[in-house]
Amino acid sequence: STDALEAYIKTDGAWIVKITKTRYTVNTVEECAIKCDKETSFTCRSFYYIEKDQECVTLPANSKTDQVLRRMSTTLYEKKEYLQECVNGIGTDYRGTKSKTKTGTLCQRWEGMFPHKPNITPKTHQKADLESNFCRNPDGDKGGPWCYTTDPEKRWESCDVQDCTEECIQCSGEDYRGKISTSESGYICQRWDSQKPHNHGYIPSALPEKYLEENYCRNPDGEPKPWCFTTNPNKRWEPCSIPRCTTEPPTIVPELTCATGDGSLYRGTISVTISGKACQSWKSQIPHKHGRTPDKFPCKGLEENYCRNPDNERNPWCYTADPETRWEYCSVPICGDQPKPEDPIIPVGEECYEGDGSSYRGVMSETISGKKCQFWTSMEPHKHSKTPQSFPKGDLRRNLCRNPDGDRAPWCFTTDPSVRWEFCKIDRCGSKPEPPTKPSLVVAAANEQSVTLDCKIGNGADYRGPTSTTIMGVTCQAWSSMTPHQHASFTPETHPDRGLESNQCRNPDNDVNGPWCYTTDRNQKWEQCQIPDCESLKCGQPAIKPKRCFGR
Amino acid sequence: IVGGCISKPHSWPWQISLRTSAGKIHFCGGTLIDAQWVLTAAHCLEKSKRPSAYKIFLGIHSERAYELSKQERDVSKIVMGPPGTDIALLKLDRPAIINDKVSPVCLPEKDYVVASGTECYVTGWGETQGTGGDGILKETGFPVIENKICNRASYLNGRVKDHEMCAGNIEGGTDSCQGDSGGPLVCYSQNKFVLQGVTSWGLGCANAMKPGVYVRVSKFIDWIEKSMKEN
Repeated sequence: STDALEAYIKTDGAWIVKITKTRYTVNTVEECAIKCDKETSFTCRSFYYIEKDQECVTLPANSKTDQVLRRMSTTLYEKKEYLQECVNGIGTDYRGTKSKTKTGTLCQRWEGMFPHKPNITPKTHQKADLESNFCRNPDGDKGGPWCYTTDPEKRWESCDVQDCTEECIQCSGEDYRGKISTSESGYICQRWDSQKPHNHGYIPSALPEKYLEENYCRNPDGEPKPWCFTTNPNKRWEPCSIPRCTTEPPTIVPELTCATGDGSLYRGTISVTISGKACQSWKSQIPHKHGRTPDKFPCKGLEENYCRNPDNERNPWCYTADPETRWEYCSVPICGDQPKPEDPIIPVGEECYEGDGSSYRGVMSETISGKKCQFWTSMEPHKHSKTPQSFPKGDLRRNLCRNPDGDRAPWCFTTDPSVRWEFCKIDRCGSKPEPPTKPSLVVAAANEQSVTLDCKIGNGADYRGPTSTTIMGVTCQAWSSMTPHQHASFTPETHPDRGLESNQCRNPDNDVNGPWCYTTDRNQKWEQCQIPDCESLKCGQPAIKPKRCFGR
Repeated sequence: IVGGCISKPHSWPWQISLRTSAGKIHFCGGTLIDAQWVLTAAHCLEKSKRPSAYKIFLGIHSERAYELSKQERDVSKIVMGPPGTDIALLKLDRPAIINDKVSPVCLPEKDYVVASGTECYVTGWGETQGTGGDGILKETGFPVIENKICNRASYLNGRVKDHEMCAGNIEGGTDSCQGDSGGPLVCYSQNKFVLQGVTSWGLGCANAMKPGVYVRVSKFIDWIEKSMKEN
């Protein structure tokens, strides 16, 4: 029955709100998949399953047609068949969203009667999913999916949808998910999850959004085309020769006057940098030689000298006409409400959150299961509406954990395509700390290294370290001394095994607050000492938490 | 450190200041990796191979080192890294007292490679190039950049070796600089800071497309362990 799930792509923490749906109670997620397969009242494109409630909801929608929202304990399963944008064979099973013909003419809606009165309709071909104005092949046409066109002169035309078996790249191949695994000189590619023969930092588990599968050619870093590390020890990496698709690249909605997110959709005409320098034309190699040319980055709108973001930068930029300044960001306005400008310095890191964490402004960017957070301005791998523009008071900086929408704790979208969002790895302030798990250092502290490790275990009854000042910085009186304070209860004689030889902080009476001493201040007979807990002195775990300032 | 910010006092308790024994003048950073061992850059030790030429200050926040928490140690042994590498070990004449202001950092697993884009932090008392905080321990954070990108012509043009790593912001503005050499580049992972780099070199400081270069510590784990054991 697990085979039933193979036809689906899973996303944890996601759901789709839809009026049309069917709700079932099932025992397993596989049963829910079977319900979706057997749905008769609509074409089931996805389902979501709530394991705790054993609730199964089948839907006609998917992430291509409807907005995906986040919801705890809900897992969305989308049928691969309906996410695929290519055809197998003549494409009778094509269920993609292409809606233009091969000549670029917009398709007429299948239900429409104008400009053409169709004889193939959703009613006559009920299983063909003739929805909206998407290209389909309900009649087995040899030319593949087609549609009635909106051009009164042309009744219908085929759409020239890319073949699934055709290995080709659109644009710079950032979305290439094919299986070519040989570089252009013929070297076999090194697996991404291997560090041999070449060490590298493109680690699949750390970069799930880059789809670094097997040893397939990929483009995770803004190269002009997919590439791979090679198995030849003398050739670290090389591009792969994958042909460009003959079909049209995906259409974008260009942003002409302002930019959202990283500004990769900006196609306006601003051509001046933030410091007022004129931009160099992308076609030109003067004054700066460069590789960001229009032919290498065909889908990035590298026209004239307009500011663009062809390579996953933070904002649109350009090479400048000033020979002294190679490139600079441009001052393209941000679309919508202007969020608070990002401070150059992140505020002091908070180690915990108060209440529901809406006020949390710390630096955690990792989820409870260790996943990296997606940038709030990014729509990859998860499209969403929780942007700094829509939540200007949410402090949605970088990829830091926040709670902009009043959930019960700080959270973030994850960079793992299969997990939409998760709560973050931060505790609520005042929550019980985890019990110590690594006793090794404590043992070492108590025995071998007690001289060099100035810390206490438990209440510090065994503390024999050198600290001899109190919490207020007052020097301790020697335990054997009677000035300035007279005392009789705790002397080297009364407690010979408690280390009262000098004036160092000790805990001869098992004070729950830890070691203490009589002080040399006449007005303060005794005072507690500040001895750190040995548990807090494990390597790499500073007792005083750093700011973790992320400077720009 | 250019850009970045002044650190919280003693929040990077493994940071040490390497000084001349004569004038006790700070000239390089270093990292406490064990109660008696400090890791630093080999180029910091170019002027003298004599351990007595150096002093190590631990537990300080200001370069002037007036804090009561200061621990001062002499160097009893210098172990230079393999030829052609910018790494060295210093043995303290006696172990540091490990407390809340002085404690070692964790070392990475052998041959561990930090994923591209991981956010890491550098600290030091080096040049600030007018960005403030002179004389106080500064910190800054930025992402690790894969050597493939770092070796592009417009970046460091093939100068970065396998046993080195790059980190920085592509647009510049923040970086380690002269005087930070030998200090730590640490990355936070699984609830602890791990020493992944030793501040080594750069083309200027904080220039756009010229990230800093750090010795990749994970490549030297065997050497570190062997050197500490033998010495």
